[in-house]
Amino acid sequence: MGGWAIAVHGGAGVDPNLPLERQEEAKALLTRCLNLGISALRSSLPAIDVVELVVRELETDPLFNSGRGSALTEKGTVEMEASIMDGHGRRCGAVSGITKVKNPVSLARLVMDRSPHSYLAFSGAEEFAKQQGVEMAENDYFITEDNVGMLKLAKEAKAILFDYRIPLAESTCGAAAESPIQMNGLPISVYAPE
Amino acid sequence: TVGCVVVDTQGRCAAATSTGGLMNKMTGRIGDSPIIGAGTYASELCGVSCTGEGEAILRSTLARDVAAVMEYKGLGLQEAVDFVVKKRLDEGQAGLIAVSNKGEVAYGFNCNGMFRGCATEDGFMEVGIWE
Repeated sequence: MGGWAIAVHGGAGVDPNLPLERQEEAKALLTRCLNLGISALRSSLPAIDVVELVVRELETDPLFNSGRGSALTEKGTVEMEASIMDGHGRRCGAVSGITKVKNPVSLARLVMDRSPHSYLAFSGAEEFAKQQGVEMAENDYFITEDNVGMLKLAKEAKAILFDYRIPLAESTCGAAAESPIQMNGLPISVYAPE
Repeated sequence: TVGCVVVDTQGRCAAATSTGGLMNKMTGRIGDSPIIGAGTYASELCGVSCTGEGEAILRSTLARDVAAVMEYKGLGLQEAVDFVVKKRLDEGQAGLIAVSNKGEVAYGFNCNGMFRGCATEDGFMEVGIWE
């Protein structure tokens, strides 16, 4: 038997022009989340509780695309989704279309622990959230200035745009315009690789 | 998208993923993150969380495939991660993090950078963005 181990991520597909201060901000958040998980593991918390604890922290911080700071739909709203799985017994829970629950990963955990199902979505999931008494917030709690700007860019480009957390629009468009990479047969500039 | 994978001192693995999806997405769009076996998977052997181009991750059932090649091809954790990132994504772009019940940690990505951090009980700790 080995010891404990932990890994976290904040999304793949990063703008090569990411400003240094943004890079440092991201690294600081990842380090904080790692340390949160490490101290939980040192207190012998089970793996399933540690992953929920760490993802809640990442959802609450607006830096990455989840929870507060989520990418916006074409209507400028937030629709979040999350899942959680316990390798011990292979139990799992998932939610989609969440608009008012502060920590979607904890709702996914409740689907796993307190419902007969593995996956609840949209109004059913929000109904379940109310029954379970999880912390709710109005949709605008999840919306950040950065993302309103990014959505504007995406609409001007009539595309689903990169979601790099970068305020420098020209570099993002530049990257989008230059890049010859295809995704699903479409130019990468059409997608936001999260 | 954000994610976390953990193996605890009892050797139990777990995984969790959470996201807002794609900027300017259609309302009602569901990506890979909530789909067990695609964006998130955990078994007795390992825990996996993915991020990137949701449609490619869904088609390749990326997270489950890491566990499957460990189970059926006997690959180690990093080998399994490298294999699925290289062989399963076709032209899709994605990244993933993984832990094994032996206390190992691994990650892989075929796109431009991935925000990630990892640590093990023997003192290893790394936080990075680029290759």
